[in-house]
Amino acid sequence: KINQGRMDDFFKIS
Amino acid sequence: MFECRLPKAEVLKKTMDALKDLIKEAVWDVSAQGLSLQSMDSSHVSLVQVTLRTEGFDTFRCDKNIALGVNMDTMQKLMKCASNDDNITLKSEDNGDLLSLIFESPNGEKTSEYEMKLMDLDIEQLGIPDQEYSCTIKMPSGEFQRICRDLSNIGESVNITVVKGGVDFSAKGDIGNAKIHVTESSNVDNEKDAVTVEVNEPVNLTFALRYLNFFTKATPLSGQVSLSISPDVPLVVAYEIEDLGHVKYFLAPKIEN
Repeated sequence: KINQGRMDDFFKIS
Repeated sequence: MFECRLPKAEVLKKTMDALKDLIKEAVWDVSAQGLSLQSMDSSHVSLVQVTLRTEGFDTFRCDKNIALGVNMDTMQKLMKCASNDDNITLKSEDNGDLLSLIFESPNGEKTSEYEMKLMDLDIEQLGIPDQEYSCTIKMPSGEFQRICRDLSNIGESVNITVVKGGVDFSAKGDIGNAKIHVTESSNVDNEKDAVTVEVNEPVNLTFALRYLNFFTKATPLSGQVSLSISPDVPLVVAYEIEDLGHVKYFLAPKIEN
């Protein structure tokens, strides 16, 4: 199964 | 007080066109360095970052850093009231709740002034890591737009495989499959037509075409687009705005579980 990643998983809140 | 002037409204009109389908509201941060904006789309799958540097403006005055919260749809509508050749001035008081947009025709015979209400927005900002990428592809922006559009007829996702000397864009769907191979240019007279592929290590990642098609709304801003790809991190799709700055889009990959 392919899941769509989310930006929050890659870049941290600054 | 903030006030800046650009010789042609066209570039700002195109910038708004590049953003308004992806984000509904955003904050323009104004500082001595220029204008910048960062926002995720509502589903947090992608992020757009815009920089317009002070040096690219005719005049730029910013006494104090300010944040201009805008409805993108409204700003784009008002920008459409400018002719491409008009020069444009943006103006706002330090604690004001209005952004003035002043359009002046090249012969100076017509001046239009619009005032847009600003919004008090609290938008989450992400830290964009400064990193090296495994592969960087530069290609004509129109060609990339065409590939994304064409593959949308086949499937929802594109698999991008970069190897030395070329890139494969492929899609699979209920009606069939498609693969578009783009080879690195061997000899190009016009830089805008060139395809270059830099590979430190080959990569293979899958992305949602829906978002890539949003990103290609920036095509009129630049003849070339660059795609920076590394395994398991967001793709960067960058459009340089000549002498002024850039629009960069980040797209989270689809990951197999």
